[in-house]
Amino acid sequence: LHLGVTPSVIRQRYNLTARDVGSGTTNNSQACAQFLEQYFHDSDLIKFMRLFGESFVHQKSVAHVVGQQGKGLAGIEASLDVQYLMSAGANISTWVYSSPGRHEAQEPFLQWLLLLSNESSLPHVHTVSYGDDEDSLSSAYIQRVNTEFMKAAARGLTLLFASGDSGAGCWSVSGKHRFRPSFPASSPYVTTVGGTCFQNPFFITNEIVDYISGGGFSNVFPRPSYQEEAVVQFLKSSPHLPPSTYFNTSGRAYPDVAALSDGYWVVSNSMPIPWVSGTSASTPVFGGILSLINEHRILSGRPTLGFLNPRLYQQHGAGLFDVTHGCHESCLNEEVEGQGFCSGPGWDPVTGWGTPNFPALLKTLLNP
Amino acid sequence: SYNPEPDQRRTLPPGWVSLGRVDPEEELSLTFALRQQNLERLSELVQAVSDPGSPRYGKYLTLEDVAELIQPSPLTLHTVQKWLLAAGAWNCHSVTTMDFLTCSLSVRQAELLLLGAEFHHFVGGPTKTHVVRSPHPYQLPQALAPHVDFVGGLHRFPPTSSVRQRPEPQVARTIG
Repeated sequence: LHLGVTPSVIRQRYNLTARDVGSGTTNNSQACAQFLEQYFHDSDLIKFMRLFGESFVHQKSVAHVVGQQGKGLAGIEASLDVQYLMSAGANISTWVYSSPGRHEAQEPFLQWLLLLSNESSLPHVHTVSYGDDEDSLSSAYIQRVNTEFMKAAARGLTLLFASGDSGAGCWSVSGKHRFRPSFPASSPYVTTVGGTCFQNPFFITNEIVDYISGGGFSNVFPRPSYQEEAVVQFLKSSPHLPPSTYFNTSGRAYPDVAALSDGYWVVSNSMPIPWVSGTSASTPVFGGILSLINEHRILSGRPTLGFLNPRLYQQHGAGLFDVTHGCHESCLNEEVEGQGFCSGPGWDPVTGWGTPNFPALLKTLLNP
Repeated sequence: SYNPEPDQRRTLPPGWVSLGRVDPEEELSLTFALRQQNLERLSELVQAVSDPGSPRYGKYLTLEDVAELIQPSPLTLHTVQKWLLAAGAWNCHSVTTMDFLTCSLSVRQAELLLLGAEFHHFVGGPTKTHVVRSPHPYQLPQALAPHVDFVGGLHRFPPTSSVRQRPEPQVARTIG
């Protein structure tokens, strides 16, 4: 029985034992980035770990802050990112990127991309909670940002983006409703994380779709070859496909993976806050677990995971709990009645290949 | 002249309000995304280092390798720098890969440089953030079309948080 998601709920559900923490002896590192001008407080992290982190070895503070941390109030999203990245990827050096204090004419997310292009040594895993509707961004901007992700992938950085919290999204194009994909979630060079919840919210049971979980098909990027087989299989076999006029069947489909996104406890401004939800929560959880796998790879003398998707799809999501129940939200009209895509066996555009089963995922991602 | 971002949304996001034009002498910091080279090759390398079946799997590039591969051509670097210096930009700094250039300009200089742009103060978002943006589209001289992808800091507003407190657990809501 539990009253909301805490680190021990996460660690139990994803089969992380007290031994599954960073060794503290490698150059392993991870980072979270948010662009909401929010701050996190070290004191909140200490309180959070005192409340929820006693059962596993963890670091008591963030290793490196990029961008000013103000003296203002802590933000829930900034607190959530740090606390759950350092709980899932426990005892691993953690950086926080936040953009307060930037010049008023600058774009926070663009400043983060410049940092990636200017720092030789960066953490291996980056979890990022940022997204915009694809249709609101210029193609020049989207294509250039996508190239920045290619640069990061070539360097072996693992970029995880939240898939968004509006399900398939919805907008009207010349009077007709269509689903509304999100970017950078739709970039073929990042790993996108969707959201799930427990079938019974008060027990650690199997997971079903969290109806907010962002997912769908890009209108900008064609489907990359690494996901062709999985997506075609879904399009052929899903019994609940929405009308094809709602989405671009040949687009890059996302998310790639998922994790719990409903009912988190967070400590912000010294207050424990329940029921915080969103894929901004599932993303640092999945990122922390990839950091643990990097830890084992580094200790075995292997390179870190880098851009995960080609391997993830080649291995058909081995090592992940497949989520096969539930659908996410979309347009509220008679045609689709608020329902977007539905999960199913294998990959689906709501939870991707599913949620991490650590020991099994470690086994499939340790070699080569 | 041409507009590098004709399809960029410029409407005000919900919850943001304009506080009026920016003083012409106020300083701006704008980011210029310079055209890169060898992107096909970059894409091949990403595939090679990310595919477990590839002999090059896990043999990642360093930042310096990436810079050497994709940095803008000398012509692009020279053309853009000359254009910016002629406009009076100062305090320009680049990044290791040389494909971004951030410069300071006065509003007056920026509005002359980026034809059509008009900078306003805006405030909004969950933390009442202040930003300077242009609700009007900007144009660049046609000669720059092969050298500049876009100019950052004119149209896109900071994102808003999507994390929310859902008072009741989701399943209860679904059952309801």
